[in-house]
Amino acid sequence: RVPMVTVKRLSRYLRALEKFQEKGFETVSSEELAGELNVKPSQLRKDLAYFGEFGTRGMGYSIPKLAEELRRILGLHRQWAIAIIGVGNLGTALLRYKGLNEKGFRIAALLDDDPEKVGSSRSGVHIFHIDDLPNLVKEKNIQIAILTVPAPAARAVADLAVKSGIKAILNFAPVSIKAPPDIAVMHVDISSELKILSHHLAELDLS
Amino acid sequence: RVPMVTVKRLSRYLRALEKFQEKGFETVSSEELAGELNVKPSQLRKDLAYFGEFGTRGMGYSIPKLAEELRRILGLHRQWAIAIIGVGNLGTALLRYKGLNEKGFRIAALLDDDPEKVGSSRSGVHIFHIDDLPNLVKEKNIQIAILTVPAPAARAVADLAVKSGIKAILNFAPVSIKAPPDIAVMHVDISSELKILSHHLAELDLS
Ligand SMILES: NC(=O)c1ccc[n+]([C@@H]2O[C@H](COP(=O)([O-])OP(=O)(O)OC[C@H]3O[C@@H](n4cnc5c(N)ncnc54)[C@H](O)[C@@H]3O)[C@@H](O)[C@H]2O)c1
Ligand SMILES: NC(=O)c1ccc[n+]([C@@H]2O[C@H](COP(=O)([O-])OP(=O)(O)OC[C@H]3O[C@@H](n4cnc5c(N)ncnc54)[C@H](O)[C@@H]3O)[C@@H](O)[C@H]2O)c1
Repeated sequence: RVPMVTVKRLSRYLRALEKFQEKGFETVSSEELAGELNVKPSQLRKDLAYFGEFGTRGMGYSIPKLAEELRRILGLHRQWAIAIIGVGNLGTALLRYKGLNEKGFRIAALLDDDPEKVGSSRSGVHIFHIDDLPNLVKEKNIQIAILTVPAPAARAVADLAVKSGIKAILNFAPVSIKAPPDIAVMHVDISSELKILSHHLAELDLS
Repeated sequence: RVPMVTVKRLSRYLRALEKFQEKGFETVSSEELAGELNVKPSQLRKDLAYFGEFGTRGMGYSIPKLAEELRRILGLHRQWAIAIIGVGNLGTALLRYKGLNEKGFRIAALLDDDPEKVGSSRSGVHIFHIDDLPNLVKEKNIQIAILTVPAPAARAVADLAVKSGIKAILNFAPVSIKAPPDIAVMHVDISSELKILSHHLAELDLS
């Protein structure tokens, strides 16, 4: 298996390639591409080597070819359906994020347990009741669940998602989700990112 | 310097300790505390060893004492002032997140460059024009900037923040921010977290 940090860098290499493409470049050297991510060219070559032979020594990489390869490796050559569970502040912000509605992703359903929200819609997407999740996963072939529910509800909602056939979870609640090994779970923990910053500030002893 | 992954675990140990405290526990063993994060007890002991001697062998840890130590190490014993720059979908969601207004953090100002937004307020916090950042950092002793501006604006806004005296940046825009070594910069890149999931789904070859 490829280390997660490598996969994270792949998506940043892809973003850098797309920016070079917008500026009209056809090829890019490993120094230029690695420089965009502040990594060494040897790291870029090591990352790509997990997936095969790309580019020719001394000639750099063909931008459209490498971008296409990275899209395939990242699974962006097809469209994955997403259910956002918990349509509060963060769920609503994510719904409007164009990163969820382009290149490989589509928001197929919103779910909540608040009777005031169920039955209405946000940005044109219908809000279903959380109990409908098993049917929706089958009907709409949903593979990804984004959890933006309060922390006390997160583990039960994740269990329901796994039972319904969801294969990948992006969890924003500050609690660790346990799932079977074939289910991918990513945590985005904004409050612990902030605490890294406050640890740094305390070290600088600013007062 | 302590590895960032260790600091991230510290904030998760603290959250687990607070949960045990809410349930009325006074002490906890390293097995129980490590288990909450799905890590080995030896990892917990290694993480804490960076900061000194905690707990007694065979007796476990005093929950209030260890929690207090972790708060001090994470810089939560004082309150850090935050400026949220870019009051759009994500900036507004973060403003309402209770994690930004408790234990060690306070939102001191909102900033934007949209004349329709400047001068109004959200959740009781005033929206200033981005050009006021240097004055606000001095007047309100702001140390942390959260960037929720579009990608093309992010680097210029980060440069202005650093020039204004900001010492820590949490960046949500999908572009890497370069800052001097004494400035801590954390990136939260939701779109690359999603691509790790689509890479996993492509590997399972679901179709
Ligand atoms: N707001 C932010 O910017 C932010 C930042 C970081 C982390 N988080 C985390 O994201 C989560 C959501 O935060 P928020 O600010 O959007 O909260 P919120 O209270 O605004 O929204 C939560 C939503 O989840 C719904 N819900 C509750 N239990 C449910 C269940 N069992 N099934 C389905 N829906 C359920 C609620 O009805 C509500 O609509 C929280 O865990 C929070 O800690 C939020
Ligand atoms: N919405 C999400 O859930 C989400 C998720 C992941 C990443 N992001 C990233 O977060 C950023 C914000 O996303 P959003 O959805 O909130 O966008 P948005 O367009 O809703 O909000 C952006 C805000 O920034 C302001 N702005 C633009 N240029 C500025 C400048 N130079 N100085 C100060 N303010 C400026 C705009 O006036 C607007 O209010 C983007 O970079 C986006 O890629 C958003």
